Amino acid sequence: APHISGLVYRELDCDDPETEQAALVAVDYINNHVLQGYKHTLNQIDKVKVWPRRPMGEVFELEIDTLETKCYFLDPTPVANCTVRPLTEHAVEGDCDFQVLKQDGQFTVLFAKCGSSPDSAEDVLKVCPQCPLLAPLNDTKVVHAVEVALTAFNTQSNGSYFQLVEVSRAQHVPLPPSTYVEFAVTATDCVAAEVTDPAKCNPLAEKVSRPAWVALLGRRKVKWSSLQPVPPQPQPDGAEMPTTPSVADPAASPSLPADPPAAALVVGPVV
Amino acid sequence: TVAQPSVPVAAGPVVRPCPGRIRHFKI
Repeated sequence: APHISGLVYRELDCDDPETEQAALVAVDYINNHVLQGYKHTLNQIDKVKVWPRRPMGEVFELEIDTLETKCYFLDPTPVANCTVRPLTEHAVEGDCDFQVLKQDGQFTVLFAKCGSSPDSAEDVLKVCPQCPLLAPLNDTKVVHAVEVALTAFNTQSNGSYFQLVEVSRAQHVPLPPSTYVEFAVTATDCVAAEVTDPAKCNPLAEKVSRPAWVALLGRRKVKWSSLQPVPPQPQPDGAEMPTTPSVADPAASPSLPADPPAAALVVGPVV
Repeated sequence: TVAQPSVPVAAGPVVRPCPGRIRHFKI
């Protein structure tokens, strides 16, 4: 318990470099412990109190606001280089309480409590009336879109069979009416063309992809994201991701890089 | 601040140390 009866906390400016240092340690803590979705970045420091701690050190009691970025939680990109999800893509905010110990110049997180919530539909539509809103990940249309997309993906796979890891984001797009989903997949020890019982396939943990985005137009028309370079990650030999996903509507097909480096394509279509 | 009673003291800027600056946008 950092609080000691009779002691008085030190007031510090929320934008003080020392406060910011503690807040950035807190944000790193979030991103190192999150197990799904996207990394968060610091948006605002709401409150700070600095309590003395016996026998030594100080405890920074912080309230911070964060914003979701576009970096998947497994993405090795430093969060400072990650793009913040804009309001037009239905931004997500995090609210966190932290206690961070500063001792001998080192910051250590003692306590963390965070919650996240999407921007209100009213606010999104105020900025952008045609923007798609986030949909629940268990929404029937979302689940259907993921199933169709993953089946199409595996049909095109000339190597490993891919399993769903998680649905990270989903939006209902008003025009044209479609469902937009982002999901992560992992390669398995099965060969796609030979799979009879997917339940018997074992995921290869080191082959989890970053989320691909897929828009399901109507009932069956799948539009994939384009293949884009991703930070190189160690890729053991073996299964390969399909490099040219099926696109039912050629007109809607995003153009692929003419000759992308092989290492850049290991995770398939990415945002 | 020390001032003569007859001389009005100019009000200084109000210090609002918290919350801090918004780095991106507020939702």
